[in-house]
Amino acid sequence: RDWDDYHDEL
Amino acid sequence: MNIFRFAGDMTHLISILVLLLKIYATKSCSGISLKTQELYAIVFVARYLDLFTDFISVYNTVMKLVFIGCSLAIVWCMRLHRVVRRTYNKDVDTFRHYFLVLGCFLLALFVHEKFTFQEVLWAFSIYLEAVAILPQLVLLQRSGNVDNLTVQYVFFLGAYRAFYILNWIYRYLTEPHFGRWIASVAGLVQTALYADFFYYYFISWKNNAKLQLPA
Repeated sequence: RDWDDYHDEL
Repeated sequence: MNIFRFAGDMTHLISILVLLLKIYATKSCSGISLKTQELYAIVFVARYLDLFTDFISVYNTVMKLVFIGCSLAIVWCMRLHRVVRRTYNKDVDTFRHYFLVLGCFLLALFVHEKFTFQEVLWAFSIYLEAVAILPQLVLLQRSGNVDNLTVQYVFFLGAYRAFYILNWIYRYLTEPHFGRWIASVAGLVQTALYADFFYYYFISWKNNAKLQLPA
């Protein structure tokens, strides 16, 4: 699971 | 993106615009906690480090730049603007917010997604945002009559994370393997801290009276 999957929210 | 998260982001943006309006229109930051503003600046800088490493969407990037820019501008205004800074009353804004920074950082060292620089800072920013409103709430209780724009600022700031909780519930129900436990638990704590403010806000709205927080 890379960063984008987990941090797509503000 | 879902309607709850979009509503949350817009509510968050409105809260910042209301604060900017208050400072710009009244040339005063009375009733505003500089410490809460400083905590929010730290929250955004620590959370949005991925601005330089990951591109998610234009919306995501623009909103991050707006949040970082506005929070730094507000801190600058309250500390350095020759007219506004004189209206800051540091004698009532006495919350020891550095303990919040330290505590959240220590917690982030133990509870995070992955033990990497960016993930620890991201968890730190999530925890810090949950408690960042405390100096402002304490200040509200101390300074009896507060101007309406300040009250609306706190209201929208509290409401935005409540929308995010609906967003997490929606995503949990609609997306497999969706688990944002750090953000969800911290978001619940954050919204719970506003509970009594929301109660007195509702009472003042119902009675069409000014907001009165019990001392």
